[in-house]
Amino acid sequence: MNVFRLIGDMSHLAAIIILLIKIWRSRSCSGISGKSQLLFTAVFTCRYLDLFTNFVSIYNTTMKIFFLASSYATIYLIFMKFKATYNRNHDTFRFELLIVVSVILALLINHEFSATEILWTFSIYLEAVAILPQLFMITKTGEAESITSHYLFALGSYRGLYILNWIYRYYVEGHLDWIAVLSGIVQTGLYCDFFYLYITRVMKGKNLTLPA
Amino acid sequence: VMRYMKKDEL
Repeated sequence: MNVFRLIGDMSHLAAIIILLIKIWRSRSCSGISGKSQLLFTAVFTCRYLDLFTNFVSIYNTTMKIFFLASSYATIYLIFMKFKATYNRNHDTFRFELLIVVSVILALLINHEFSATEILWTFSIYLEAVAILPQLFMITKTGEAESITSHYLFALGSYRGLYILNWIYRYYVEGHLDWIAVLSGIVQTGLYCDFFYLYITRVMKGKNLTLPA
Repeated sequence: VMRYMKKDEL
């Protein structure tokens, strides 16, 4: 554990809590892509199957259980409890394509051709692109509530901080996992436009509206 | 070494 990894995890945790608070307080999931949330739930489910086979630490286990439980709770809120507020007609990204491409890539490029390893690799590839339906939705509507943009900023920062963690681990511990690193770079890269808008608009107290 | 790295991260 290093400081980049810890702040990254805390940023990830904050993102999930911000999203749950937004939905719960406003009794609405408007502006949130149910498809991105379904993809994140698939990511956690495939990656954290090792909860049953591999113990790392209390911290690791607690975080995994929280991420799994909160993602299923989010899905429940969007598709059941507050489904009347879900903007289905704006959430039109073809997310099946992301799943198919991630499955194929995981089968072709992995560290070891075993079920658990391929599921882990699939979760890494899918996580890299899972935010696309959400970003697509914002592009389509041209705006996002400020709490939704705080959510996205925390979620995007998390993988960026993991990149710093991987650089640190490479130099200090000699660890290098190209699958995680390259996917993390792609994942963080997808947020670049959003980061720019967040820093230039939301941080100055303006709403996140896309330039026409 | 690789296995350790990814299994201890979230």
